[in-house]
Order: sequence, then structure tokens, then C-alpha cells
Amino acid sequence: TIGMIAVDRNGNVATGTSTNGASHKIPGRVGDSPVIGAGSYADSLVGGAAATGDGDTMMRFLPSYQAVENMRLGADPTTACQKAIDRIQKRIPVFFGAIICANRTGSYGAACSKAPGFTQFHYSVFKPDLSQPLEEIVDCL
Amino acid sequence: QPPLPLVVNTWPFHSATQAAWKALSAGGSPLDAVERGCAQCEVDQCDGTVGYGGSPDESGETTLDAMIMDGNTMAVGAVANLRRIKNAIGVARAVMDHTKHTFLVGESASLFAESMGFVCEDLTTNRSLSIYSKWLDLRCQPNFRKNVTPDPTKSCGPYKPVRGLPEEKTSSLQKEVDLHSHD
Repeated sequence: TIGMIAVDRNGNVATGTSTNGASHKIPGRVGDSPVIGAGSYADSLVGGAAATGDGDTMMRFLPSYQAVENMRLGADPTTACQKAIDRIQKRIPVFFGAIICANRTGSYGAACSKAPGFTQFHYSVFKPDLSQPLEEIVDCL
Repeated sequence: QPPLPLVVNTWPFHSATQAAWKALSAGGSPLDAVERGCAQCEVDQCDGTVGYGGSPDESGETTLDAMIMDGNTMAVGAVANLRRIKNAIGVARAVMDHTKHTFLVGESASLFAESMGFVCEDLTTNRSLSIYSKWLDLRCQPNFRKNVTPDPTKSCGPYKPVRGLPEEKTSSLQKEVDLHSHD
């Protein structure tokens, strides 16, 4: 799955996702990716967020919407992502999931939930003064 | 003040990041950048988790889900369980641009895509066939069914529901992580 946030130089925000979902799913099953507020969410007044992982779990908590609302309430992107993950962990202590966040001024961050075989999350960034994408890594909570 | 513009995406799918950046640099909108970036991943079949030829379902078919959102207008285009169309993010953008709806699913979404000029083709590849064959050889493990007979942890279907469901435990949402099977 890919989840993406793009912000132009005027602070206009768009987000998107694309996926082929979980392997061996029951035909007809849809995960969080195309669900607004779950797979991603954007508000140019604030910023954007996009999630990835076990969609059957994550879609129940609308983490992308939650992260954008966290930023609206003043959280920086990293904290906003962490709080969205933390909210899920309070109900599902161990789950496979990660989220990226960016605000309309160009700050960004990420967070993930530690699970067996998943302790760090890698994501990709492009910003001015880079000649190629930058791979960022975050330790999972 | 952090620099703008900015592209961020989940996982180290650098060609997608680059494609989105290129679109922004060429004067495209953030929507164009997201569409271009995700489309690149669909072509690249990023990690086997995006695009055609990955994550076959119980029937061996690959279906695609995608969504795009404009943070200015709050407009959204989304598609799910899209069959036979490779460019899922493009169809999501078409839902946004050419309908007053938000979310189209299944066979009807594919028919919409075809009517909008998207190419209809098989999403199966040798790789997805191989994944499916191995799953059948492993007696359909891992398996998302529960409370059915025969026992889905040991047997393939067809399945029927069992009577008298056991009490649900909160831990039932906890699953093993497969880094190449995610949304």
C-alpha cells in the first residue's frame, strides 16, 4: 500500500492511497485505504495524514482523521501521528500499523505501532534542496 | 519555517515520491502530484502491495482500492474492490472529477472506469498465481474466516457458519504481521 501527502508552496494539501489490499482476503473485503479519514485525510487549513498496515484494525479508529484533528489542536506532525497510534493501542495493544503526518507549513513526521516483526517504519520524503528522495526511519511505539 | 513544497509517502517507495515531486515541480497541483505518485507505484507494483499482480484473494483474483482527497475543497474520489483496471488512483481521480459521488465499488466501479476510457485487462500475473497456488498448498493458510466449518485454521472452504458463537475476546483483533500484506 502507498499513502501519500503532497503540499505545494502555498500550503495546499492533497492526500491519496493505492493498494491491492491483504493477501488471501475474502472476496469483497475492503481495507482502510479507500476509506476517508482511515486511509488518508487532508485539510489545507491544517495538513494531511495517511495510514498503512492492518486495515481491518485501523479503519475502526479513523487514524488519519484523528491525526489531522490532533494537528488542528496544535500538535506537531510527529506528536499528532503518535497520538493517533496511541489511541488505537489503548484498545488493541499490539497491531501492525503506521501513519505519516504533514502540516500545511511543511513539517512532517510519522509513528508506528510495534508488533512482532515490525519495530521500525521506513517512509520517503522529497523537499527542496534534495536531489533525490530521503528515506526516513522511525522507531515504533 | 520548513521548506515547501513537500511530498511524503508511506514505505520507501522512492520512485513514487520522485514522480509526485516531478509533478509538483512542473507546476502541477498537489492532487496531480498524489495521482502521479500513486500511479507510479501501481506501475512499479511497489513491494507487491500496490497495483496489479499482488495480494490475490481467496479466489486468486487481484482487486484494487484507491482514494484521493483535495484538502482545499474536501472533495474525495474513491474506488474499492476494483476489478480488471490497473490504474486505480486514476479511477479514483475520475470519480472526483467526473461524478458528484465520493466512493464507487466493485464491478460497477470497473464499468464506470471502462466508460471513462480506462483499459480493461487481467490483473493476474505469474507472481500472483504462484502466491495463490502456495496458499492452496498450505491448506489456505493464513485465513481470515472464523466461526465456520470446516475449521479455517486447517482446511480450505467452502465454509458454513457454526452455531453458537464463542464469546468474543478483544485479543481476536491481534494478528500476525506480514510485511508484504497490508493496506
